[in-house]
Amino acid sequence: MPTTICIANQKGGVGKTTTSINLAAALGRAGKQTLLVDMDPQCNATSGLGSRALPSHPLVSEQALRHQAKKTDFTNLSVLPGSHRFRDVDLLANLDDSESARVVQQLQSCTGLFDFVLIDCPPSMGRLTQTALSASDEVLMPIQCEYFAMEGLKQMIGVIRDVMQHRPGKLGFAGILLTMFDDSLELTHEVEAEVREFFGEIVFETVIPRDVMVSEAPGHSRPVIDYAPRSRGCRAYMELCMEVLGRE
Amino acid sequence: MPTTICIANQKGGVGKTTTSINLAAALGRAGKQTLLVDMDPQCNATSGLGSRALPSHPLVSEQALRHQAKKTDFTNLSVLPGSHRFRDVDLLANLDDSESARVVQQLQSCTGLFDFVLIDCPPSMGRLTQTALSASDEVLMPIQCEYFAMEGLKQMIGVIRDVMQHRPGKLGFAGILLTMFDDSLELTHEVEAEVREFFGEIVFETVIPRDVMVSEAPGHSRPVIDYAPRSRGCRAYMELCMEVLGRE
Ligand SMILES: Nc1ncnc2c1ncn2[C@@H]1O[C@H](COP(=O)(O)OP(=O)(O)OP(=O)(O)O)[C@@H](O)[C@H]1O
Ligand SMILES: Nc1ncnc2c1ncn2[C@@H]1O[C@H](COP(=O)(O)OP(=O)(O)OP(=O)(O)O)[C@@H](O)[C@H]1O
Ligand SMILES: [Mg+2]
Ligand SMILES: [Mg+2]
Repeated sequence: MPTTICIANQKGGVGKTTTSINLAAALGRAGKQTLLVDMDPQCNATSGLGSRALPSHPLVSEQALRHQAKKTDFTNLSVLPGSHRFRDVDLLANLDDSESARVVQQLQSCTGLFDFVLIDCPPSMGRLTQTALSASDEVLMPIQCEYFAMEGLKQMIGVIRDVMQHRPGKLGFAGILLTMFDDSLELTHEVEAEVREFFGEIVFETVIPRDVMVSEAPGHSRPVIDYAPRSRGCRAYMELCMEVLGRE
Repeated sequence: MPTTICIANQKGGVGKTTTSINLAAALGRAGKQTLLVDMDPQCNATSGLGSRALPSHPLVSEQALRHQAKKTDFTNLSVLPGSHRFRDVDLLANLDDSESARVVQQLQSCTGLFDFVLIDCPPSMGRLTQTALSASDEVLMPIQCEYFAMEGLKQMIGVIRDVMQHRPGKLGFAGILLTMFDDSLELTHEVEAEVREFFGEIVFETVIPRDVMVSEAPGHSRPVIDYAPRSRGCRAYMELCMEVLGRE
């Protein structure tokens, strides 16, 4: 039974792409056939895995997605690259209802080949992210332990509830993930306490520590579990993977 | 001669809002009448200065902007609050050419009352940011010293050049600002060297250090120059202010 997880948060720079890449790589390592879909016009998930952005976006072209997914150098992990082409990016950002339904169908057409499909979203709550949510079984929300990150969460939850109402029983919460966790900062512990109090069970036990190895890895086009296997960041993403598999 | 500076970068979480708030507050302290316009649907600049998001976005309502700008508790600083109302956010994200021209006109109508107008943009290169660029004299781009931040810069510069071509002589570069600078990390120095080599003079001498006081300040609805006047973050934003005034 394939599971599609949408990794989304309109707040920028909270670790969406970093979580997409490293959770996808960890799922692959755990023996799951995994596809990472890059829905962000910045194409960070594509370059972070050593692939190249395509001349035109696979979700806009007529070709079936399964022929456009590319194998990566990492175990059981394929990627559907993004594209910088402005026309495609603009088109995807302004989808009408029928175009959005077509993209959802295309995304769902390739789930059969994989155990997990992860979708990396841009920092916005626009049509592109809503389309990705509609194509997903679960949503995983990374959040930094910072003041501004808390503000956006309530707004984001509101939009997710909207999508859940349109398609009852389809979209659930994978969880809220605390990222760039700095044990030495009071602010980090304040935000953690507030998030766990407000959202309870939905918040993953695993937190991802701030670890420079995590931010160096994409510069070498490798997930941190490959670039720095003994780092704290790597251990945390492996723990997250076990927790995600445990919740299935 | 009022100057409008657009603070933009499609990469998320690079310090756009933090720079908007703290540069605006420092300009006010330096005796300049300053307005901060919140064009981001998350309304972080609004709450970071202790104001409340409006029920409907001032740029969409018929009322003149000058009547909707609110004084803040900080010297010579006013804010044009944002709004969470999804309909307004969606409308602003999908402006057609004539609507965009109206928004540009509205933004320019209130510059007469101020020495500086700063516009905080959302993390995207969509119509909203392009409209803000069209209404501005200069663009200031914050960038983190991280791998992914470098990737987006070249794409961003391409779009800015586009806007410059449409309106020759209007939009210039205020500069590129290195934020969350961590002296102890090799990655930070690598990115700094590459950015200075690639962009030369455009890059501000001033860098903003990573400083927890900077990220605590918005939780108290105050700019860091008010919340922690002896902090490294405060000193850096004061230095940036002097450098911006020096370039005028
Ligand atoms: N655990 C971590 N430790 C240290 N750095 C991290 C960690 N997680 C992410 N980063 C760094 O923080 C920055 C932001 O992360 P990332 O780009 O994954 O966020 P994002 O939410 O995808 O951003 P955007 O909103 O632009 O899509 C990146 O430069 C990344 O390398
Ligand atoms: N110099 C700094 N030192 C420490 N933390 C910082 C610094 N500058 C910004 N931050 C923190 O980093 C986070 C991201 O900054 P900010 O929200 O200003 O970025 P942004 O580019 O406006 O994000 P978005 O793309 O979501 O609009 C915030 O939580 C902020 O408090
Ligand atoms: Mg990303
Ligand atoms: Mg912001």
